[in-house]
Amino acid sequence: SSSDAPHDEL
Amino acid sequence: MNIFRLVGDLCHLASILLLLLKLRASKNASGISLKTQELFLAVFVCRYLDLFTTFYSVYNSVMKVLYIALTALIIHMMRAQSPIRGTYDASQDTFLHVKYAVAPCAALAALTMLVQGFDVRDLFWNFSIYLEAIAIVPQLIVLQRYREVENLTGHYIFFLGAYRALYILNWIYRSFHERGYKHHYVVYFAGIVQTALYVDFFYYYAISKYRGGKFSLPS
Repeated sequence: SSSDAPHDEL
Repeated sequence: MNIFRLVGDLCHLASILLLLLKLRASKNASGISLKTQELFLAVFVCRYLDLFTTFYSVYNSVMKVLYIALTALIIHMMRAQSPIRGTYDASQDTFLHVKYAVAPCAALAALTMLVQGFDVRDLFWNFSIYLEAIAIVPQLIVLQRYREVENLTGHYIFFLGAYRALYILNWIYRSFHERGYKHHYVVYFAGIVQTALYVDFFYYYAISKYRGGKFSLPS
């Protein structure tokens, strides 16, 4: 994913 | 994982369970905004698309599925289950037309893609971040209109607000303790806006706990 978004967070 | 995020997630789960308990126990949806619940369902579905693409942990997946499933259950109870269905007062739940919430958030998410580069999953994820920030507004407005707040409804919103406040502490913790942690300013901004929306509620909630009386909002 390009944004390094914290997808591990809920 | 850190203590702030864990307790935050558990507060979030507790809030959803409290709302389910309120609906089951009182068989009554008065004081509850269906719009807020539907916006939250849209938030979860859009944000957790990664359930299909990336596995993080059993904890992470279970919580995501629970948030989606339990919110869908709340909506089902309010829309379709007698006698709860008859107690939902749509005329009090009119503040925000859903399209006026969704359209600006979709536009903002598209704009964010111009900055970050386009990625379908990120588009939905950013949309969910913006939408979550305002999803509680219809619920807060309904509370204002009813004034007298049932205990379980009050606890529901308290735990939801606590979850948001704990996530801010989680970001501060992560930025200090995780090597190479990337700041995500969109998330910080939306998270702070969202938490600020609860400040007024927290104030009156705290006063009513202190006095030990009924929880009601000023006119």
